[in-house]
Amino acid sequence: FSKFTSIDEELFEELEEILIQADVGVHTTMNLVDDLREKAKEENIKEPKDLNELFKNQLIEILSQGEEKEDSEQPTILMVVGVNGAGKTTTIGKIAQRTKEAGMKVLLGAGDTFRAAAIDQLKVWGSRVGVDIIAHQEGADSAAVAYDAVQAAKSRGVDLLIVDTAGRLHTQSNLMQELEKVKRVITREAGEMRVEVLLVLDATTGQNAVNQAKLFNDAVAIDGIALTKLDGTAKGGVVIAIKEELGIPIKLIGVGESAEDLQDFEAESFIEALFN
Amino acid sequence: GLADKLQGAFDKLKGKGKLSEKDVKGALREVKLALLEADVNFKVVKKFVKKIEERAVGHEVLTSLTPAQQVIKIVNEELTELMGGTQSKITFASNPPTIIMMAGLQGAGKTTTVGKLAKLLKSQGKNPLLVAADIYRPAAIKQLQVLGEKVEQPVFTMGDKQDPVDIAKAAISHAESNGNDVVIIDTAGRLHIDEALMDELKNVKKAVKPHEILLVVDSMTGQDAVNVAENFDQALGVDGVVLTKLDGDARGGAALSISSVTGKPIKFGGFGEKLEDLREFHPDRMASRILG
Ligand SMILES: Nc1nc2c(ncn2[C@@H]2O[C@H](COP(=O)(O)OP(=O)(O)OP(=O)(O)O)[C@@H](O)[C@H]2O)c(=O)[nH]1
Ligand SMILES: Nc1nc2c(ncn2[C@@H]2O[C@H](COP(=O)(O)OP(=O)(O)OP(=O)(O)O)[C@@H](O)[C@H]2O)c(=O)[nH]1
Ligand SMILES: [Mg+2]
Ligand SMILES: [Mg+2]
Repeated sequence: FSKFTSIDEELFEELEEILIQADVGVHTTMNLVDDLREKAKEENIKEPKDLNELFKNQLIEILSQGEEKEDSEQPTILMVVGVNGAGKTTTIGKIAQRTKEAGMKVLLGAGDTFRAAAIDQLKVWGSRVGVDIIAHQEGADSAAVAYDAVQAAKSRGVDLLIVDTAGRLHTQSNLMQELEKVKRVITREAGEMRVEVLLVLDATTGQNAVNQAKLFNDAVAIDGIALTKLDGTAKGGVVIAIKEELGIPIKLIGVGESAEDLQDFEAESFIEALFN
Repeated sequence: GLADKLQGAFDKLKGKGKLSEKDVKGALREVKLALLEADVNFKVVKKFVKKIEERAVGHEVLTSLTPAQQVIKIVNEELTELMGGTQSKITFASNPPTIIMMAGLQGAGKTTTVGKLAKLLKSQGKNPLLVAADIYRPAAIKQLQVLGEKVEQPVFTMGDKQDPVDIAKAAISHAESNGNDVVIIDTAGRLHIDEALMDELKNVKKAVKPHEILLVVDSMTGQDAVNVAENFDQALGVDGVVLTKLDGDARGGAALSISSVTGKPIKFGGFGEKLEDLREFHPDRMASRILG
């Protein structure tokens, strides 16, 4: 904003352009900038860099609102869902790595019984990280794998069971019903284990991510989002609308294809990156 | 959709008598919003709306009894033309084998598209060889082998310890001695900003000189589509694009972004996960999908 010496309409347009190009979405952007105009008047902001600061804080506030610190002491079953190719299986490998490194016992469930070599792919991750995996064969019933995985998790006393699922489009109602069934089975069998659902979203996705979040949330109640491929040039701004409209927190970000390329989501660094 | 919004915009102007250029330019804001909602890149939208403006402030709209419909007609025509004139065909080499190389970001649908393309070409009487040149992704080779079995076409692999350049070269020789008239090379997903991996792709291209380089892009891609398309095209010279996951409900504005910045045709659309789910790309249908 160094080229602006005063706050005028051009500056607001520049902010709009930055947000739209970051995939924040045109309507969300217009609402955010309207709110900013109001606030700038109320607080009598005169300097462009103060406006910049105010705006960033406004966005950080949206992304961090209602974030409670997690009690990760209870044994957990994490069900990972999302559309095709978003990065579910890879993210599972990364979560398994960090959890194992923290000294906890991890088990994987090969719930993608549909896609070619999906079970093989998860098995490679299992052996890379050094964790066991419960699998049937390709074509098996996904809910049956989930059932077996939960039984094994309970009897082995694992701290974290991560269940992979096949990629699916939120518009495929029969596949969304299958996902509901898998969650029902997991929840019914969970016993003392807590059940959480993680939605994996690709940062290169545009406004369709909002539909994805809505429909996956309707089907299985999403507890958190993992935003992948932020090591690319896409900004993932669509999560702002998702947080605002659905209240779902972004918990993790993927920044590469290796086991260590997983970071906790931090609103400040995310917004800083968005403006660069 | 856009038709109703434009109608609304023009209805508001009805009482004023004759339409002015300023009136029409104001109504075009609805076109800009529709395209941005559809994920068309911001700069591409600006350029496109400017082009529409030149026609929309002309005689055909200003004197029309149904200006909204005239504008929609112009927008549809311009969109279709930008994305169209397309050859939904593979250019076959006069001396086989025809070499096709897939490229694109991680998870776009390359490997699946290789399988689909093999099935399509086989149905057209070709004998394609699938080449497993993704040595990085866990079980990528296995994934292609499973697809190859389904299509009943051979898969060439040298495992995951050999350089993709050497794999590609060996695959071509194998095709020549085994009567495969088409070679389809699957490559690892990569970021357009990953220099080492983009160089790898350039080296594969240099080594085997593909007749067709197909950029595979996820149809739900947002603003970033421009960066991806531009970079891959500048690095490799893309011959065509495959837009995947069109069976979803993404508006698909990436299609316009890609056509606008590369001028390269979108040759096929992926409409599902099965190997028969590859179809010709129809720019006119894409245009109305984008407009919503
Ligand atoms: N650059 C980058 N690539 C990633 C990231 N996360 C995943 N990928 C890559 O994205 C591709 C797809 O990842 P998968 O884990 O197979 O995705 P998926 O959601 O399980 O896919 P399906 O099971 O087919 O729906 C792979 O090439 C991964 O290496 C990330 O954070 N950054
Ligand atoms: N619904 C739908 N899914 C698709 C389509 N094309 C591919 N997929 C799915 O998208 C996911 C990713 O496909 P892949 O073929 O593994 O993608 P890729 O580009 O080879 O991925 P990387 O090799 O990791 O870069 C898989 O779950 C595919 O089944 C399509 O047209 N529609
Ligand atoms: Mg997977
Ligand atoms: Mg692949």
